[in-house]
Amino acid sequence: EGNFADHHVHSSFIYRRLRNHERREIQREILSILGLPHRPRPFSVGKHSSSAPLFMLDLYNAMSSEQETERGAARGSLTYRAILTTQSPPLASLHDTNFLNDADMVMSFVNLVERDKYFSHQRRHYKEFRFDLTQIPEGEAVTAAEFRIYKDRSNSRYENDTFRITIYQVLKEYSNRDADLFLLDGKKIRASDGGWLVFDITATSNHWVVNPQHNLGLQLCVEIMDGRTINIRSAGLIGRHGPQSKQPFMVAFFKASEVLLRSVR
Amino acid sequence: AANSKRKNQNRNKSSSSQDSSRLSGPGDYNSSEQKQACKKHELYVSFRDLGWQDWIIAPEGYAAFYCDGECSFPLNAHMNATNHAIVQTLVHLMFPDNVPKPCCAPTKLNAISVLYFDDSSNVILKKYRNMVVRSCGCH
Repeated sequence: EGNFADHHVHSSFIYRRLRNHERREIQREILSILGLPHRPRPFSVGKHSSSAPLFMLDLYNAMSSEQETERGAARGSLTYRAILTTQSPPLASLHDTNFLNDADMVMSFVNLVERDKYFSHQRRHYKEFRFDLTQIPEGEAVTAAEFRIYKDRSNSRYENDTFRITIYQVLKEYSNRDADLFLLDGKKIRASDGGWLVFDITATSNHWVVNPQHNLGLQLCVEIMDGRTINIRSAGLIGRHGPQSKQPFMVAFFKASEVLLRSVR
Repeated sequence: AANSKRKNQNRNKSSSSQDSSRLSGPGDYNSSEQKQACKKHELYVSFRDLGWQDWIIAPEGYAAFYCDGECSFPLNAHMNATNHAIVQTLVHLMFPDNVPKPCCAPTKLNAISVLYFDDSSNVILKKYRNMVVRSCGCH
């Protein structure tokens, strides 16, 4: 409002400050344009410096510069590719970036639970992650989804080892034995490597959006080459207790499946 | 008919505006006495001023722009006048009390991206089309 008064004196109808009720009306109208029923009230403190908002801010900056230059899809593809690479050296696989250029919406999800487990029957270490996909706005279809977890260079006794890191979808849980799992993605990583690891979980995300009751989370497992599983912390993977900027998160890309129609008031 | 109306209108206007418009060429009809011609004006919508900086991460606001000004004959002085605007101007000149002048409104609109938290502290990056006026014209 201050800016208007300084630079736009010709606009008599915006020269004055908005009254409280006018301000509320404007807020309501802008929320309506953004397709939001109410003003969000995020709960966590210091959230702006967390890994997911930082990653999303990089995407935002890339999209904004692309809109400014208006040079089309080819440049956009390069921009996104650059982000994926700089975010994750040297571990990220370079994805087909078409879905990134086509995305109408990108959404990151915070990890709701992370449990270290050691199951005595099979002497198997694994970690569980859960994401709530029920908050996705209506009319959006998932085109791609990734689980991202940061790996520090390992200084442990596994320093010269190679790890096989595997991610599974939990299909069914039991109280007396291991859960039924579905293999989603896996990578071979040297212990000395560091950076973001990216796993493709597109099919699972689509399944969870349609059937939220089947969302029992993900399991991540680290094996050394002799087949033994090890604690993920020993492998240098950063979990909930690590720095905010290296917390694991999930990111999904969406294409609008229908035109957003504003309701008549 | 339109020409004669226009001449009449100009004659009336010039008599009350100290003949300033009489010296003007067709593109300079916008004298100090008359309303400014249809054009783009800047208007910054500040999310910070709306008290939303806790949930909107970026941008801090956006230059939305708006279109304002008069759509008067000759319309070719304006950017992107539609055929309807030309027709409506002619009809307005014939029936000034019944038919208004064409509207000064956006002809091209740009998208913006907004990055924000939802109630669960998930982060949403969404592209909103038709948010920023790129150019104005007469409709």
